[in-house]
Amino acid sequence: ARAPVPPGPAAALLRALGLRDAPQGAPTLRSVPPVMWRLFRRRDPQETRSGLRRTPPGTTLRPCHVEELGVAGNIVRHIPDRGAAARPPEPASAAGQCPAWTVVFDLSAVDPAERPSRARLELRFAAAAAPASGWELSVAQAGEAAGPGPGAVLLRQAVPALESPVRAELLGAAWARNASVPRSLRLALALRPRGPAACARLAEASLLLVTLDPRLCHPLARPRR
Amino acid sequence: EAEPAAGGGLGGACRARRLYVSFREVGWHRWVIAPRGFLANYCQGQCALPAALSGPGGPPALNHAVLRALMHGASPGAGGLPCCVPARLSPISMLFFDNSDNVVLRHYEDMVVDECGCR
Repeated sequence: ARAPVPPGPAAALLRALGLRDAPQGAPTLRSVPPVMWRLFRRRDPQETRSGLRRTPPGTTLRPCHVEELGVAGNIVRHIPDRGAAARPPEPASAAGQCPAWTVVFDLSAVDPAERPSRARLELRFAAAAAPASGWELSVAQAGEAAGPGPGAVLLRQAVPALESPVRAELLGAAWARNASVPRSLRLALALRPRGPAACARLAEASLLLVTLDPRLCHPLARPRR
Repeated sequence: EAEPAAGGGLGGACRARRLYVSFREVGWHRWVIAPRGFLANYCQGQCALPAALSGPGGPPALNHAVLRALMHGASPGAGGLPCCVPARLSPISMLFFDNSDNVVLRHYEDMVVDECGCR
């Protein structure tokens, strides 16, 4: 039997950095979300350092902690919805029974060793007019079929307005807090007006996933209790 | 892009020197969004006495390194001098696209040499 070809130094380095393969490059039509830029600028120690000068006291951030989101973690992923292309076009402003949408997130890039600390669903809706009493968002498990038939409802929450993104925490609802991240996530979403109003349209869905990979978290860097 | 050592060799005391790692040079610029590179630095220099004792504010010298430098002073060639290596490192964050078109922010420990020492 032929022995497997040993990986080159570049592959070994990428594995040390927690990557299975060298990424191919920037995808077309995929911009960097502002939240990721914000998190990067806040985390980057070289933003406050030049040359060999030491980081001034008091400016160091807690290691393995995402300050802006207030959770433990050393990896933040912005995961786009894969279900958008398969969704049928919606009627412009149908009243009455509002449609449900199936969103799909590919989480296969997450290593089983990573421990999730936040899974924030971020949704942008477009609506012609807002009902006085707002909306209600429901998130349910979706089956494997392409149809939007919802399963068990995972969470419901009131949405007063749609001007800013609607956020919902999925950790503890879509999967248990102490469980590994699933390989993929299919959700059925519905946004119903709490009063007479036209239905809203789902413009964009994404998942902000924060995980902690203990292998990348240096034990000496952790603050002593 | 590295700062050349004084005299073109290992001259000078052990200390951190400038080394800028450019992701374009490494060929990672197509998927690393930010930073474009970072100041990784490196350690170079002699670990003979008194450098092996480390200056004020520097990393504490290892007893073993001091004794080895002493031994080398008394009898050059016996075991050689201690090594000039990173003594304090700091992390960087990288923002990149992965193969699933996700935008990923990862925090990596021990990427920048802040301080060198004789070990």
